[in-house]
Amino acid sequence: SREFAVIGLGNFGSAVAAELSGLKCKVTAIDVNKTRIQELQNKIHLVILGNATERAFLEQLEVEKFDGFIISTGTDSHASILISLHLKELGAKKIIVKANSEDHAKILRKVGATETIIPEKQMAIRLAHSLAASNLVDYLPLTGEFCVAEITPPPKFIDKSLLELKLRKKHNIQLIAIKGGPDKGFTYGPGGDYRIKEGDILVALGRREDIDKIQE
Amino acid sequence: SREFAVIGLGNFGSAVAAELSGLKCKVTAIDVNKTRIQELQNKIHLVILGNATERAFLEQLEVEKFDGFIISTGTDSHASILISLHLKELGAKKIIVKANSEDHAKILRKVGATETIIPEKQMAIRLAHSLAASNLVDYLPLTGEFCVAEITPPPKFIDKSLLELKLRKKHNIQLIAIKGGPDKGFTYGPGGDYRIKEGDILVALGRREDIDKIQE
Ligand SMILES: Nc1ncnc2c1ncn2[C@@H]1O[C@H](COP(=O)(O)OP(=O)(O)OP(=O)(O)O)[C@@H](O)[C@H]1O
Ligand SMILES: Nc1ncnc2c1ncn2[C@@H]1O[C@H](COP(=O)(O)OP(=O)(O)OP(=O)(O)O)[C@@H](O)[C@H]1O
Repeated sequence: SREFAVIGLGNFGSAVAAELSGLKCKVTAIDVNKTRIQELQNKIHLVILGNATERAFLEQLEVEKFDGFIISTGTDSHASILISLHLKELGAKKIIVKANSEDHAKILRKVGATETIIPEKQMAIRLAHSLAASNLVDYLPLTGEFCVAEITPPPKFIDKSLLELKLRKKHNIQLIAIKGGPDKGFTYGPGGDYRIKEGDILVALGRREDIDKIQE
Repeated sequence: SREFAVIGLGNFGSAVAAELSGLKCKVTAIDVNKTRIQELQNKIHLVILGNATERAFLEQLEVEKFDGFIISTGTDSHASILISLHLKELGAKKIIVKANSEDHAKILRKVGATETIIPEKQMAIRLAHSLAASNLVDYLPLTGEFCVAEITPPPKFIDKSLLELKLRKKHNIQLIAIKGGPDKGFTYGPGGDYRIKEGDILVALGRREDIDKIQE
């Protein structure tokens, strides 16, 4: 299961930390304010009181073991910029930062943020798209039993054609696309004669337990 | 194409209005503040200066012709509650309101809001889910050429099996699920022998132009 660190436990940060915990990820929650730490103490795997702008504090975290960092330190734009800078230098895999404006987001990306989030703007765009034309995420309530997942094909799948594998009939999952490895694009709706190769990633729709079964 | 009204043109409201316009929807943008109206005048089909809490103002809008109303009138919770109440009485089809808190959201739903949005909380949950397990919406950049759409089957599709229709080979779309009419649930990954009936809705993945072709 994946491991994440959340820095800054305001509305956004604490909601991310709580939801990740609920999804069985390991979460380390960090805040400089003792009250915030106490509020989350019983809900989160590990909570740490500390000032994340201090590089020495971040160094003791084993930054590289985390699958990602989520930073939302409020209206003081400088804190999140400094934290992103340090984490980038310490080798963090993913640095996701809640930004206060488009300019703040630009600066964050320059110092190493891999993703910036402006909740209002992005929710506005998502709402517009879901009103103008339906989107699968409306049908797959993210808390539902069905999900879309990336599956690394097990060895027994390599060099087999989709027709041979019978993913829907035998494994109960529906293949939506093949991702040809990082940056090699997607093949949507591959045909039955498509042969799975080493490095392919299957993007599939199915119940969680069926998706897990494939990966066992 | 669909028609929407956006009431309250702060960051959220103006982003929704602009994005819906960009997606070729007809947008009526309403605000009580003249500067907001002037800022959007050249980008939006119709802008109207007015106080949406006044029922008489709303009555002159032909409320029933809109596919939905999007309300984001800021930190004054009372305005959005009053506007939702009036719109519900006037027969609005969809009333989507940006809420300031969970309590505000509860009140809004009681007076008729069909959907409430708290951008920070919802973006936090979406982020957590996309970090914990991939979601299709990560692959389908909402601005990309591929989309997921609900398709009402044309008459020539009724009573045909999926095998006969060859949706992927002949029509270039990939069927993800069949929605059996309102509240009748989804059939994910239907088999080739599934026969399309009157009232079915096809949930399909494909390029926009291919999806439009089916509906012609
Ligand atoms: N240098 C820092 N190190 C650790 N935590 C910090 C640091 N600076 C700020 N914080 C914490 O980040 C949190 C920011 O929460 P705040 O509510 O101010 O903003 P936000 O998270 O952007 O907004 P929201 O509450 O809407 O999510 C606070 O709990 C604060 O104590
Ligand atoms: N009764 C009303 N009728 C029409 N417009 C209103 C009414 N009350 C408030 N508004 C408008 O709603 C807008 C609200 O924007 P504001 O920035 O305050 O909040 P918000 O939209 O919730 O937040 P954000 O800017 O983050 O989206 C303002 O432009 C204001 O003029």
